[in-house]
Amino acid sequence: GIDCQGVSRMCCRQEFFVDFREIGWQDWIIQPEGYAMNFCTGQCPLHVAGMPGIAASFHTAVLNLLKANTAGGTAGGGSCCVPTVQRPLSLLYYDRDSNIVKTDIPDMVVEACGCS
Amino acid sequence: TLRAGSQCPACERPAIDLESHRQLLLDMAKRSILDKLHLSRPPTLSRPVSRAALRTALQRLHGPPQGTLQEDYRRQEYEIISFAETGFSNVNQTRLDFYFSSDETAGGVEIQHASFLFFVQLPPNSTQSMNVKVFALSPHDTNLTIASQHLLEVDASGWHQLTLGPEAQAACSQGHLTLELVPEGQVAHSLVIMGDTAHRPFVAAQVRVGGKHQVHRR
Repeated sequence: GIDCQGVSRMCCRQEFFVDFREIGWQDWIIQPEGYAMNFCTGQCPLHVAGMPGIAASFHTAVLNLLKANTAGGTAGGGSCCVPTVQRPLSLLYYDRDSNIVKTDIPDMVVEACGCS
Repeated sequence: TLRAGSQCPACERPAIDLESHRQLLLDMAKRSILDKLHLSRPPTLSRPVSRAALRTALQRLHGPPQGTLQEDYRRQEYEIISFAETGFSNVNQTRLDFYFSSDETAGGVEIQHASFLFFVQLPPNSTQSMNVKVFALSPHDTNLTIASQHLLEVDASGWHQLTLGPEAQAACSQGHLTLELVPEGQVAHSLVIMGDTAHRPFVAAQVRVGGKHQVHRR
């Protein structure tokens, strides 16, 4: 996968960091300080298609939402720019009862993108 | 899933303005995290959390694997490097003394692991056997006696490492370890234990503070 740079419109990974302090969540999420969500964007011409079987995830929902807000783009024949490598997000946080909980949420961080 | 002939929904850059796009993603991220944690909204702390609990949780996150006794986290672990002071030596043997600070060894220090590292220079394509003798103070007097021996096969020039056993660890705990290196065989003279500044032999000891002391107090 490639990271989005410059004006290229090809499928790439766009970095997107959610700072927990910025959204006021630092009082209940102890670590980490933010969430490197990232997402996939860009075109997938036919000649770069061919990575089927990408698991649906929260990022599929992002794609669907973007769909609603996207001017009718050209897909180039049914291949989508989707996450190909993901990793879990480890959180240390206070639950409702003020217990300190550590958990790993799978497939939360997009590491690489490719064409489905 | 794309319908036949339809176009990929996300292959274009978003047409909405950047700030709206950003807000959209932030909302998605927040909703996603809350959903995965089975929370309807961010929890509010009902009672203050002690610093000790928070510290322990952070140590568990970054420190040793879960399940280790909590008390272990409170113990300090560090490494002592002791460089050799060369004692009585001749062509057939090299005696090395290692001293450990009495402050560190006085009460409560536990040597967990110790290694002896030394630099050897050998003629090319040769091997050399070497006997490493560990000396310790006799429990009944102040004489040094052989506590253990290790036979090493050295087959190349360079740094070599020997893991020291409990006898040597005990000597480190008492503040003084003596090692004697005795080359074996006819070609003993070809073995050179380097002792200059850059190649000075040393003992690296992994130390834990508090273990013994706490046990005694109990």
